[in-house]
Amino acid sequence: TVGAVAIDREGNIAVATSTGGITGKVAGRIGDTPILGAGTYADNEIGGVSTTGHGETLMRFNAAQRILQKISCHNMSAQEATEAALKEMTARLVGTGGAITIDKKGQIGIYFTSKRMAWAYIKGNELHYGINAGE
Amino acid sequence: MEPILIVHGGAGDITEARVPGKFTGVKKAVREGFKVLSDGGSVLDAVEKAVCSMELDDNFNAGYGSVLNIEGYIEMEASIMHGKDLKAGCCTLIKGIMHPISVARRVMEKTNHTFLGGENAMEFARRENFELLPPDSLITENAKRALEEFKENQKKGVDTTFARTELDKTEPNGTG
Repeated sequence: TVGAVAIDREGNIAVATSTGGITGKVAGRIGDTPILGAGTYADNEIGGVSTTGHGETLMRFNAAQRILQKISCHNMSAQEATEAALKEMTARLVGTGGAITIDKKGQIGIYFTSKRMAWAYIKGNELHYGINAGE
Repeated sequence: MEPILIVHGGAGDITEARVPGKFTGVKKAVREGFKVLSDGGSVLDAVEKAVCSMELDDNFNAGYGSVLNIEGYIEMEASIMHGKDLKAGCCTLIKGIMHPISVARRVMEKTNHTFLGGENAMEFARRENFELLPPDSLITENAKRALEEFKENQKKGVDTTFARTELDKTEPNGTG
């Protein structure tokens, strides 16, 4: 799965997510990626999220919406919300995943409960990237 | 507000051998998407551009390089959303199209609906002049090998509940 989240100078947020799914899936299987609130969500008044990982788990947990809910209702930062939601998801449903988040203030969240997740972002003129936990 | 673009290239049991390709790909994607923003393009244009970059790259499970279903072919899906007006476009069960994300955007912009799937999503893409590629043209050797391993693991009775989206050879049960 691949995904992108962007915010511009006016605070407009957009999210895109695309995937081939999961190896060996049954023909006709649909994952979280095209499901709004699971694989993708954007709301200028809260933030934007793109997820990746075990689709059935992310779908059942409504992962993107849960992250945004923690930002809007629990006053968490983008990082805190992304981390808390994904930890809760894996604790309850076993499957792992990751997410990238930008909130309406331009704060970034990056977290995954899988072994690795490739990510990169540009803010200002600086490019940051990583793949292991804590990078 | 300072413009920001962030991308991910998939989560899972990514082996050391695949790390350099992932880094190259996500850095390329974020640069291409951010350039759109810097040049005055919209946030939608920026995220679409970043995702298209990774759909072209076989280091990622999207577009060219997508994983195979149990029948041995690719079915892709994508979604795009704008936070200003909550407009969105989604598509699923897409075959032989390099950029499903662009189909999703077209669903958002050219229909009164949000989500198209299956044969009628493909018919919509045909009407919108998306290039329909031969079915095998998006399939990589890596994806074929991963499906063979998946089937071998099933025969051995290995739990494949969390089948892989990341295509390595060392960890048969890593989570996708």
